[in-house]
Amino acid sequence: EHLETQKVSLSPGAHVQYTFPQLFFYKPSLWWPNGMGKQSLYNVEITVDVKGYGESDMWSHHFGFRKIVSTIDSSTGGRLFKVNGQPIFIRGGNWILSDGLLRLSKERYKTDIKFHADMNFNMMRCWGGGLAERPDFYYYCDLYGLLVWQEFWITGDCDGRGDPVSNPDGPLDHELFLFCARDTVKLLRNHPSLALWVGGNEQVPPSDINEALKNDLQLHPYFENSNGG
Amino acid sequence: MAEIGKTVLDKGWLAARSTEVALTGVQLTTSDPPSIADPTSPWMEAAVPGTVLGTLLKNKLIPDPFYGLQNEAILDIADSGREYYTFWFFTSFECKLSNNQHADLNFRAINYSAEVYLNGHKEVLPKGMFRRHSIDITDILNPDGQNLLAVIVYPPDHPGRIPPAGGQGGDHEIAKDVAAQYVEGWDWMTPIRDRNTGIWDEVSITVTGPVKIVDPHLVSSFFDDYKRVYLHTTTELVNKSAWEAECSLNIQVSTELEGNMCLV
Repeated sequence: EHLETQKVSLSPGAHVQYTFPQLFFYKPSLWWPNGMGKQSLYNVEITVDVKGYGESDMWSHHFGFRKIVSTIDSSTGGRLFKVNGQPIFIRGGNWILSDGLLRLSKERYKTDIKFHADMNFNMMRCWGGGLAERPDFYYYCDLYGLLVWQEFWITGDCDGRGDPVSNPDGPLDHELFLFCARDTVKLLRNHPSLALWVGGNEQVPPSDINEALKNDLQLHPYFENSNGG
Repeated sequence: MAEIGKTVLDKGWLAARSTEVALTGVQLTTSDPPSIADPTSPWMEAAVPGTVLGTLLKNKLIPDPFYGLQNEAILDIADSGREYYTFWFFTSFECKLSNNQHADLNFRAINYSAEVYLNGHKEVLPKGMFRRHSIDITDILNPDGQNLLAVIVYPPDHPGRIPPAGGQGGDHEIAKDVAAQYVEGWDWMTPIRDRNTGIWDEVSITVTGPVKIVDPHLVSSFFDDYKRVYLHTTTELVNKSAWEAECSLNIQVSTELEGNMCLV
């Protein structure tokens, strides 16, 4: 039930998007945040063999089955999270980056993130003035069960507030911002720890950027109907 | 035949301040590759992935900015000008393809913009700290498998000037670029003098056959109280060859049990 092979024919120079038939699992082990259960991870491997050549490419990624839903609590204005249908009390740590000289090794990430897990945190909030964190950061958040709130690169201080009041219209090149945002989403979207994309810190991005992000990141209608959608 | 898969280039990098290098990128990657054998050479061991300041600290050319007030002794880019922190990075690697094989040179992130020279061939990389770059190098690899790579990296376009009083994000100029803003300093962080200029994430070579897998997307959906679960997978496929490719596309999901046994 966990292996699928499809025959695909690609014309010369073609660049296509292909969707596998969905794979069925009965009661797979779910991924849970720190303190709520086990961080069960599966290994997903995709390979393509070409007739007359052999194995042409291979891609693998660990994957956790989990469903994260968040809503705004109308009475408090706060954001409430549910994971796999269960409400979770968020104990989050603010995160800028691990080192100001960007000496970002696996060992460093592992130590930093395990430290937060050992402090019984269950969320890391990547602040808008810092980095779009790296796959290694997310890998250890997957491993130790830390949900990640990842902001894009807008801060109140530099983009519309601050002292002196700064420019609310964001970067000079909005298309570049959106290109970077979309490429960052493609880089990180398969990590089970990724819980929330946020436009920026204490500030809404310029309306064209904000609308584009909200449009690009909306949940696909198909998934509205799955459990607790 | 080169092995299918990824090779990370994280060793043997050299770096030099661009204003101290007279050679062009073409010369550096053809006739005049740099060396650190000559003590008067401007080249030094580089921290890649990392930043220019990381490389300078590695070579003890600046004090550690995170001890005491030593950051004050490091020249800020607003005073030095962007060219001071515009640096060349150089390395060499082996890669020899066979028929129907293709190779990409990948940068997972560069701050802020760069020009890549490989075996004398130039490629300009667009700006942006948070974007990947992938260059098809199949046709510019050297036949003998020995390849010379040089990258000149430019700082953010608007590094800004730190006001005497400091403050949140300095003069906010950095926000004109798509780059980390903390580098102009905050109430919890000193300004980063090079604004984190550098090849700050993984550099790799990926070798594939004629068809390449790009950016798969995995999503799960749940029904019947998480008893019935589906994995949805979409991926981009690129046929780099000039002929029809008949493919078998496989997806396998396994759970690693104890002792490296897999449940398929």
